[in-house]
Amino acid sequence: ARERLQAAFDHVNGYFREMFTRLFHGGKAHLALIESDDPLEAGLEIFAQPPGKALQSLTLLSGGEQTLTAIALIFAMFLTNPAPICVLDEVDAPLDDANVDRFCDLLEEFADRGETRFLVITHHRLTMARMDRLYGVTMAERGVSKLVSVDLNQQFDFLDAVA
Amino acid sequence: ARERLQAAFDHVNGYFREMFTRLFHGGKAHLALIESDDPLEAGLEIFAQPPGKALQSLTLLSGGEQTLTAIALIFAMFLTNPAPICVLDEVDAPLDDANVDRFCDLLEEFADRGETRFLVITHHRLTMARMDRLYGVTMAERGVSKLVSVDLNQQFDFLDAVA
Amino acid sequence: IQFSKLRLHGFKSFCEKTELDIGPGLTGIVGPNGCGKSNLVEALRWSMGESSTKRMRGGSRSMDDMIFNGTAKRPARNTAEVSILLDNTSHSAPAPYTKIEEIEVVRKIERDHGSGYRINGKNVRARDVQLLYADMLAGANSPYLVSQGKVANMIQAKPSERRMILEEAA
Amino acid sequence: IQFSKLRLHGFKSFCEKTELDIGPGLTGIVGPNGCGKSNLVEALRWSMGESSTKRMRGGSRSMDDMIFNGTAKRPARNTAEVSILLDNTSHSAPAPYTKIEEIEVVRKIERDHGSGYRINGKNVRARDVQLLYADMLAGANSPYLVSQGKVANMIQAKPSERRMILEEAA
Ligand SMILES: Nc1ncnc2c1ncn2[C@@H]1O[C@H](COP(=O)(O)OP(=O)(O)OP(=O)(O)O)[C@@H](O)[C@H]1O
Ligand SMILES: Nc1ncnc2c1ncn2[C@@H]1O[C@H](COP(=O)(O)OP(=O)(O)OP(=O)(O)O)[C@@H](O)[C@H]1O
Ligand SMILES: [Mg+2]
Ligand SMILES: [Mg+2]
Repeated sequence: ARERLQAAFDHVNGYFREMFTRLFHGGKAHLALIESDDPLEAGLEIFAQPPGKALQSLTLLSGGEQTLTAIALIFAMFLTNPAPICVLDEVDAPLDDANVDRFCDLLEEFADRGETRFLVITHHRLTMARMDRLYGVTMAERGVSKLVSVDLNQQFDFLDAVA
Repeated sequence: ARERLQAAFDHVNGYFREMFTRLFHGGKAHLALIESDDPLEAGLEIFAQPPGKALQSLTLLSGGEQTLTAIALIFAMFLTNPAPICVLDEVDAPLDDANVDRFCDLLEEFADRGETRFLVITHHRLTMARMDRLYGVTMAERGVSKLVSVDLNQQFDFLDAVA
Repeated sequence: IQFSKLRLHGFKSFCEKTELDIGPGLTGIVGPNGCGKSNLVEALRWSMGESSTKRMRGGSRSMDDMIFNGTAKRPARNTAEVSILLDNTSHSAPAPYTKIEEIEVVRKIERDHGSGYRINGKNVRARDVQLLYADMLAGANSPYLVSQGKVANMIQAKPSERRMILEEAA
Repeated sequence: IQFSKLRLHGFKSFCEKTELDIGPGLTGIVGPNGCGKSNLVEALRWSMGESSTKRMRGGSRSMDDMIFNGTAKRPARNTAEVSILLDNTSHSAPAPYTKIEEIEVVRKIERDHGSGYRINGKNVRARDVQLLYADMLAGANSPYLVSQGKVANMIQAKPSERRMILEEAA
């Protein structure tokens, strides 16, 4: 178990550096096992340095920067050990448009590998536009959810209709 | 102090019912002092029932519904005891477009009373469009924030330029 | 293995039979606040054997909160059922399911009577369902099921909690 | 009383002198992730006498985190100063400031030496500043300074914590 965790850590750390630099368009980040020499007892520390900024504690990062760093870590775990399904519930909410684009670029790359299916819940129009298919959830009858398939070309009509 | 708190409670409760119904376009909500007969020892419970839904615990509400309920409570306290300044940092992030519109309708109403000045931080284009003036914060030099005034008609050019 | 369908009946706000095709690539889910999007994520997590009510936004700390509790016009229901259809044409599922091409995993709950699990029609224990999913790294605790507002949890967690999340993915 | 200007120098990412006019009605603040928007809110809260580092996103649990700590091209600074200009032409400020038309409240910190406060150029205690703002219901604990991600805190808080927030507003 110890070797497995150490090997997983090394992989995730390598991918995390790559994912961080791609999402932030620069900067650097890495992981470290702290508080113990035994990986099974240690803690996982995250070091993140957005482009051009001094290395500092994670709590000084902005809301969007923390989310982007977390996404980089999730994607790094993903690359180390892919799963058949990944569900992301409004992870793009705190991101600005440029970061939403970068996030979607990476999502598309993962999706094209074909091993994993993604369910992405969002209110962001930019993210909706990058999906392969869209489902709408409505409560035409109050309190009762219904699922409808939404034509990709009419996504904004759907949103206006159900608002 | 006890009478003051009881009186404040009665006012806030009254306004909370009104704000909730306006933000949700229906439904009903109220506050209650629980756990003790002495207002200074009691707890404040919130009951919220979106339109057409059964009354249930707050934790079953969706992310957007919880935010909207919290905004209704902040506005209710505001109406009870206005302050010269109110700062809202991305409170509109979990809201869909229809709820952003309703939130902005109420903000404009408060602003028109003239007693309070609002600073509203947002990534939502709909919210930006409802502001009286806009400031942009940029980091043209990485790591160093600069404040610039943004012409209301060129807000989207600003966002694209600094992304 | 691939996830191909999610079916719900009586789960939270999905009072009627609902079916979501999980196609390859990116499937977007949109809709107004409070319409039931996050309930779909909870349906997925619950059917994979989630046993803690804390992780399922619930009121009374009981899994009965997962059952449709009625609206102004409809009475509450007494059962909820969620099933996931798995496409195992790649035969990568763990034993004893390796040879089966299509696996249907169902979780059903009845008010005041708790829940039961079935795999391809046969009653099984929660443990069997949890093991099936854990093998595919897709279980209820999977770091790849990111609930609303929880994405930055990894960042705000303590270092020892983060190591445990890494262990899930190892 | 009205808030009319917020001035910063060396506070967090605002290394250079910055001035924000707080006009009547709605002032929007926009910009990319990490550019410094929330730092402005913290500047406001800090200058009103916030004493707890927990409420100010900080690393080393010291208020020195509020001082510009340098970038790849600029050295760290040793001081940070935030001032708020209040328009008291309505003469509604509490004593002893009632008659003064313009009130400038300044908080300044020096690395390793802690912070000091000034009102219209005169040194005062933190307590004096906190009282001035508390009277206007605008202090560092005001329920009307809603930090990022904290709006739903009222909903997720325990009933007794909510009552305390109500007391702030009473
Ligand atoms: N057992 C239940 N029976 C009926 N309705 C329920 C039940 N549990 C939750 N709900 C309803 O589900 C709604 C919440 O749905 P959900 O959290 O999925 O919304 P959402 O689409 O994710 O919204 P948002 O965009 O705001 O996040 C609540 O309004 C609640 O009334
Ligand atoms: N003492 C300091 N010196 C220099 N920079 C600092 C200091 N403290 C914080 N920062 C920087 O400020 C940035 C965060 O700014 P802030 O949280 O205001 O961003 P924001 O505009 O609110 O972003 P978002 O839209 O993501 O919420 C961090 O990247 C951090 O590097
Ligand atoms: Mg949701
Ligand atoms: Mg921010």
